[in-house]
Amino acid sequence: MNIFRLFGDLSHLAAIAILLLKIWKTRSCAGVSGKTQLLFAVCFITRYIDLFLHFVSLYNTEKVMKLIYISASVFTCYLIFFKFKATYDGNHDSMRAEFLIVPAAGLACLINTKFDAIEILWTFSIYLEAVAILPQLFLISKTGEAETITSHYLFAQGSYRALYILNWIYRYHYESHVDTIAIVAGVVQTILYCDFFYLYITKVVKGQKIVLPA
Amino acid sequence: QHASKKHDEL
Repeated sequence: MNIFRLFGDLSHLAAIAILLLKIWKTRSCAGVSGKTQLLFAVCFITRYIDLFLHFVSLYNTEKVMKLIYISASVFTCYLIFFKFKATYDGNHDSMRAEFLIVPAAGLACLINTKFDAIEILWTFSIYLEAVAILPQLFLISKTGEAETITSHYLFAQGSYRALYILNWIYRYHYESHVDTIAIVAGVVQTILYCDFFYLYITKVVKGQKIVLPA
Repeated sequence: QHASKKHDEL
């Protein structure tokens, strides 16, 4: 564990908490893409499937973190699609998730480190996570704006994988550890946030709201 | 079980 990965995971936890708080406090999921949250839930379940297969006692933080990620993302989906369904902006959350899931699944079968079920599920989860934020970014471009709290969520969500890139550089240099698939997907994922990062840093930090087109 | 290259990150 290194400082980059630690802050990366904390940033990821913060993102999940910010979104949950936003929906719970405002009792509304306006401006939130339910599809992105569904895709994230699928990512966690397929990536941490080993939790369900051979359940090992929750003896370390990693197991606890995995369970937190899975339960929090499923609970967020429950809030969006059931509890606060009336506030779900289905018309603007219109990006076809199948266009993300099918290519990720296909690519996972073609490019992977080992052709076995768990490894392919893990690879699928990595590829899917790289593009899972697209419906959310698409929704913001359709509505033309993002609530400040949603911008903070996106900033934390984007920062988590950006910090993981620093973690991979660190691990390459000090542990000569390389996981090419995770690195390539993580770089793609972070690049997708660049436009948002620019808007966040030039606007939200100064107290303005993000309104598109910028 | 064979020691598959474990993914040790979240």
